[in-house]
This record gives sequence, structure tokens and C-alpha cells, in this order.
Amino acid sequence: SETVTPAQYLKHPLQNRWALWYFKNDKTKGWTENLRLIAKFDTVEDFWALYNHIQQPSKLLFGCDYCLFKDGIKPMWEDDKNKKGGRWLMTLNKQQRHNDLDRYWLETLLCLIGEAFDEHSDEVCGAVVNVRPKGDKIAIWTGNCQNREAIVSIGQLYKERLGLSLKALIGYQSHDDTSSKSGSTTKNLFSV
Amino acid sequence: GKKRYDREFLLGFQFIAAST
Repeated sequence: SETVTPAQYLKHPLQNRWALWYFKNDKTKGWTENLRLIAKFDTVEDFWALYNHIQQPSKLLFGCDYCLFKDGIKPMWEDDKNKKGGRWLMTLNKQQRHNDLDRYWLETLLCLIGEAFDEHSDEVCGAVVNVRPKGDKIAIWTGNCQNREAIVSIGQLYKERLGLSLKALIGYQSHDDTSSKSGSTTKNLFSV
Repeated sequence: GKKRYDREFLLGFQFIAAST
């Protein structure tokens, strides 16, 4: 008779429980009404079951977002865990929607659920992908924009994981600056 | 300890999950 070992039937638990949110830009509704929780998961297997079941970012309509956040943190600046934080922001050009967007987003998800940022993983709140006509964006949100050491380390590791060239700079911006900006650009607190 | 998984480990489960 065949023996089934525990490794064959137990799911692999993640360090954190994560919530995947979907934002659909319906102008007849308010911002929070357009934000929907899709599902929560806390094992490797349940992550893939969800990921394999939903559309890739490149297939979403313009104005839509996916957000993956630790359970208990809402994907908005106003959440207590986000309000002092900021984001590593990657802006993609239009061509990259076909070449890089889905690959970068999956890599971002794997960084988060696998706790890729070593001792700084606790700083991570979540990640967001915005699908926009002018160019898509992917960002990793962290909880404290003053925590330079953690932020820079996360940024460097993230860039490595995405396979970005050394010349390609990504910037970190505080949510405070992003929400109060008057023009279309926000100053970078850090860049790697 | 922390449950950390590298990308290859995670990727290895992508299609196992669907079949269970």
C-alpha cells in the first residue's frame, strides 16, 4: 500500500494572511464602493488557486487595480498602517503592458507572500497594480516612510527580483506627498 | 521562525494546486 506523507496533504502556510482586492473604476460610484475584496488566503496552494483563477493585469480594463495587502490593512492611504508610509513605484511604458506587466506583478506577489525582504518584510503593507491608458504602475507599499534602512533594502531587493538594470531607477514616495501633490509628479524620498 | 519561500519553491506549486 502507498504511504502518504504529511508533506503531500498539508498545505504550505504563509507567514501572513493576505487579502486580494479589486478596484473597478465606475464613475457613478464612490471610490470605496468601487473597491472590492476578492479573497483572502494564507497558504501557498490557496494563493495559486486564486491567482490561476483570475485575469492577469494586462487583461483588465483601464482604470482597474489589483491590491494585495496583509489581512487587516485596507489598500488606502488612510489606513493606520499606511498613513505614515509610502511606496516604491514603478511606472511602465505602454509597450511594457505586453512584455512586462504580468511578469512584474507575479514577481511582486511572490516577493510579498514569500517574505522576500528578510527582516524588513514586516515593513511591507502590500502592493498595488494600476492599469492605466497612459502607462501602468506597480508599487510596493511600506508602513513608515522614515525607516530609510528598511526602505532602501526593500527597494534594492525588489529591483533585483524584477531583473531591472542598474541604470533603471525606481523611486520611493511618501503617501503624504502623493496625496497632497499639486502637479503630476511627486518627489522621491529615496531612489535605487 | 519566519516562513520564507523563494520564488522557485513558490512557482513549483502553481499547477499542483489546481490538481488537488
